[in-house]
Amino acid sequence: PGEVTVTDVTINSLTVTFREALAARGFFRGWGLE
Amino acid sequence: GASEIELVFRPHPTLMERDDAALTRYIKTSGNATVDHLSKYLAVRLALEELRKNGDASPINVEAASEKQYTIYIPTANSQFTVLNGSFSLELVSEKYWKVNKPMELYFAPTKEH
Repeated sequence: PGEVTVTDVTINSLTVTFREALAARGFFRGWGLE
Repeated sequence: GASEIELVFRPHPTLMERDDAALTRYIKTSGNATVDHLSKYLAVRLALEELRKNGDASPINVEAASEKQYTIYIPTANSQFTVLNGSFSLELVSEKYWKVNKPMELYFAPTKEH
């Protein structure tokens, strides 16, 4: 999917990781999205 | 651990102006992330992108610029948009509102100030 941006966000001691890609294909499970 | 959630995240079609923030974001995160986490994530990302464009992306400036608040919406029946409670986990949102077996579509717009 090309470049993937990884960002951690913390609220009330709960940290979650967000990964963002420029396109769905190859990044999502394979739903047939563009 | 929490299951992974896949999101297609777009600007609200009527509440957002069309500009650089208008691109679709493809996001993966854990199901225990809350709507507030997603809102804060968006604020940080948009602030970083704006500051980078201006060549001014120091950590201090990003922190200050990311104070902007965003409201998150999910499409519901009849082309309506429902505001999501910030304390809801994305897993709960998926079970309560989305229910279909494909990436969840969410929309964002700046929170209206009162």
